[in-house]
Amino acid sequence: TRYFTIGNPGSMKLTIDRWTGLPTHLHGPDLSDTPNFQQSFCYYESAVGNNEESKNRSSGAYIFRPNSSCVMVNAQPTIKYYKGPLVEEVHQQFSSWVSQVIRAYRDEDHMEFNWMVGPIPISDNLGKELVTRYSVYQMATNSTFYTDSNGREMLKRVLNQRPTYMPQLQEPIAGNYYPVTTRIMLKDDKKHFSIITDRAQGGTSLQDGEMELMLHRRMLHDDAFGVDEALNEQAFGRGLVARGTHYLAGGSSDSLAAERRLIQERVLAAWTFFTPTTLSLAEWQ
Amino acid sequence: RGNLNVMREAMGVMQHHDAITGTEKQLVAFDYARQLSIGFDECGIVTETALKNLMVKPGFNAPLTIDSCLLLNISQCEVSETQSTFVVTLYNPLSRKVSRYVRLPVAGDGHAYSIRDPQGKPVTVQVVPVSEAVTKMPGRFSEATVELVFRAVDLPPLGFRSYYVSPSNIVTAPITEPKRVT
Repeated sequence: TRYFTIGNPGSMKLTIDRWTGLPTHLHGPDLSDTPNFQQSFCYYESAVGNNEESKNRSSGAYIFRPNSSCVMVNAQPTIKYYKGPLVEEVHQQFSSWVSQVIRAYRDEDHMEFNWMVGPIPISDNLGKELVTRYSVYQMATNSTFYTDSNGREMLKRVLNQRPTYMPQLQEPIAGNYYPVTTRIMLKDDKKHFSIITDRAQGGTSLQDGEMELMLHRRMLHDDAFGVDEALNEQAFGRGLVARGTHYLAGGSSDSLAAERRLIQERVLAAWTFFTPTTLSLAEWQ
Repeated sequence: RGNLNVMREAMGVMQHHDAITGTEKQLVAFDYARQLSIGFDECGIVTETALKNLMVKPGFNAPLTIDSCLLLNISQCEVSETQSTFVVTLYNPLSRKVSRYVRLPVAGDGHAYSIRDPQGKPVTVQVVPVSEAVTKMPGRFSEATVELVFRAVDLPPLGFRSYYVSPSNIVTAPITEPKRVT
């Protein structure tokens, strides 16, 4: 069949389209409907300016200034699907520098998106700022989204607005980016969806039902704020590779509190220690 | 105390805005990483001593080394990749019971593993390939091509549970076959 679903009965499930390699529908335990769902990667090209006056700044370590709309990395990644007693995995390869594993663990009610980005190619002499977008269609969020403040309360954000004054945004994209320490969330009168991050990232919601988080950047020009270096991190002589995880949680609005437990369990995860041993199990016990 | 001060000093240096926001020069960023790495090593000494006090019965003096594989995030861990028998100890820093899935990178040479909980009961294990992109990642020095997945259940609050990993007598590990979809 063209579509297959990962996830367990009674918890969150995701329908994947074999032909595109992308998720198409989200099924939640207490979701009345199965909204269309899409997740993909795209990148902004970085602005290059002469930095002489304020309006001509380059995108750089201090500044996020995109010079293009978001360019899709690949609308049709190749995928492999693994299914076992504990976890189902969809390995997606979008390009040589973007891949992801979507995981559904048994007895867990959230989806894991384990992304890996880099080395970001710069052979075209363009700086790139890669973001991931999660879209839950049919959510009327009225240009409103929520981001956490250092892991504590959720702050309400409204597109193109500020709580205490009406701004004239010169940067329609960067002007709507906010710090996300552990969570970005959308909600309407019936349901909510959150992306829980494993590190602080920049995030926004530029359209109703959509959450966007920036994963990795690589620029070729300094932005003249003092560091006097382009943000072009290298490791082993090549561009830096970043790997991390997002957790997609959601459902009816009254399951919001459960997410705090999930955040605690991810941010303060159990530590793992290894001990080589020649003892038998009985001796070890 | 001396060991902890190394991390304290590193974190003291990294109150600087450049360290928090990542706007420092590249060589400074490398030096920050270096300081933190030394801090982690020193804290590892303290953690190992503390865990030994918790784990070992008084009077039992078998040599015990406790490693934290800090490269698990790129599916790399020398102990799980090279030792046939090892113990995985999970310490839960929360004040409530939690369960979580554990992924151990191991050489995918096909032999199977058995994992037993502290009571000696076998736990379900699944072997899943490490994604191709990760195996090709620059800077990853690991032979691991598969990961053992198991679920650590009911880790006690501010406590630990140890799982005993050893080769299983089943000849081949039934790696989850890809239902290849393109």
